Amino acid sequence: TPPITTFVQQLFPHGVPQAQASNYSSADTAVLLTLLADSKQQDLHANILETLGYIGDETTVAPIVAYIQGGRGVISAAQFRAKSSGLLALGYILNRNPNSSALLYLTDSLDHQTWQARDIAWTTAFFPDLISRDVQLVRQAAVGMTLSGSPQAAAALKRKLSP
Amino acid sequence: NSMLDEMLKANQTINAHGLDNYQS
Repeated sequence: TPPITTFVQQLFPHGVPQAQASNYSSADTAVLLTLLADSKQQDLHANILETLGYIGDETTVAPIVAYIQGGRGVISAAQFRAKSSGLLALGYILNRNPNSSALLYLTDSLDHQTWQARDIAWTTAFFPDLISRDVQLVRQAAVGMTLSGSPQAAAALKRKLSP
Repeated sequence: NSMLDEMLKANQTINAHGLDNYQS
């Protein structure tokens, strides 16, 4: 098992391999959170968020939420990919911790009005307007809820997304 | 809403068999 910093520096075209990421533990999260706070390392951020998700430590929910919501102006493709991975990571953490606060955050995230209320100050070049950005964030939150395997998440998906 | 159905099915599979088995 390589050191965590070496692990997240690899290119994973099909996403971070869960089996390998699961070799790391809560002892490695401090290193990952430090790298996440460094915008010079933004190319690693998507790998870091996926790995944090697979580690599944409840204490990382708040920093992940802060990462998703933080930032200003037009962000890079790498940063947007990482924020999207953050919503999946919350689903993975919920998978490991049925009482995780990630459940409420992801449930709220299924309403695009919630994203408006969160006053997100970043946007990307991909989306023509903030509504398209928020619709994409809702979709990604729904995928996170799916991957959690949580029955409460399933109920929320049904309640919020049924036509 | 077939997308929602797909998501609910995947959620159930992961609930029953674990995320590890679902992904591998």
